[in-house]
Amino acid sequence: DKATNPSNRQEDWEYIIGFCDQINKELEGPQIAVRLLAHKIQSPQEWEAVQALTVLEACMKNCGRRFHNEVGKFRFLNELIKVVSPKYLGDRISEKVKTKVIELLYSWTVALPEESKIKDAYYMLKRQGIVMF
Amino acid sequence: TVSFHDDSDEDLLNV
Repeated sequence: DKATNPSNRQEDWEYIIGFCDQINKELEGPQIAVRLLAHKIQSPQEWEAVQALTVLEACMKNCGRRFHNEVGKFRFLNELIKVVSPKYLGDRISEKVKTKVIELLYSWTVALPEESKIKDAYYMLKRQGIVMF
Repeated sequence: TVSFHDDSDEDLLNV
């Protein structure tokens, strides 16, 4: 909550890194973290969602393969798909948030080719015309 | 509850 607080005036890296550290300390850290992050990323408040995406990106860089495995499941990827798809939340989410979600998905298809479900999700969005470029 | 060794997943959503 502190790392994504809408009243933060800027991204608070103390709390963001604290969140990453907590994931690394706990056995079920990655599973719990992706559920919390999915909820924040779907926030109708743009700034809360943007901060959640920054936290997600920080976790991908700092929390290793256990976290990658969890992000690389359709269970989490479907929550990101809901954000960009007009059939789900897409019409209510800002372009800034949707663009960032697509940029993150693309970056992981390149950086984490072994997480094949990320590619499946990204190319499905391309086929459906949700990712245009 | 989800456990550390739980590799279960759901299907990819269709948009």
